[in-house]
Amino acid sequence: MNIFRLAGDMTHLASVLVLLLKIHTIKSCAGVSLKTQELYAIVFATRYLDILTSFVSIYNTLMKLIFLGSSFSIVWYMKYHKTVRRTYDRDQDTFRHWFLMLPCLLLALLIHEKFTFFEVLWTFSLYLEAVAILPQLVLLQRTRNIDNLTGQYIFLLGGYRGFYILNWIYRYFTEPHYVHWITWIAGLVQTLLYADFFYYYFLSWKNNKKLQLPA
Amino acid sequence: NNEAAAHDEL
Repeated sequence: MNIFRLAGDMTHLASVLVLLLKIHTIKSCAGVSLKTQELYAIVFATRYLDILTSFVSIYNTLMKLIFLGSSFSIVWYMKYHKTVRRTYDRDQDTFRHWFLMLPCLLLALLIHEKFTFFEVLWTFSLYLEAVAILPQLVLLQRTRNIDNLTGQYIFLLGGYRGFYILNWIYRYFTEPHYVHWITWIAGLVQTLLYADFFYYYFLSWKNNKKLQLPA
Repeated sequence: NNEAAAHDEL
């Protein structure tokens, strides 16, 4: 464990807690894409399949449980909670996210580190996580105005993978044979997808204006 | 790289 990875995990934890807190306290998920939340639940479900078989540390298992629990409860709130579900604008959140999953699965079957059931699904979860934010970014373009909490959620979510990139650089230079091209490229693509959001988020913060994404 | 190290990250 290094400071970059810890910062990444804490930023990631903060992003899901911000979203869960927003939905739980104001009982609204306006501006939040259910499609992205469903993709994240699938990302964690396929990435943490080994939670029962391979034990790395208490921290590792605890965080896996938190990420699994929070992502599935966010999906539950948005789909089934009597008050929250009414605030979900389904006719705006129309990204065909199942079309994202198929290419990720095909790519995982083609490019992976080992051709085993767990490893292919783990690689699938990496590719899927890289694109999981797309429905949310599309929704933002459509709804144009976003509330602070949703903006903070996306900012933290994008930031965590940025910290992970620093972690991979650190590990590359400090651990012999630590080379994971697939993880690195997927992580880089993921972070780059947030680039324009970060740009407009920073502009709105600098000019102290409401965050507006261009149409 | 040994098995566990492969996926010791979240």
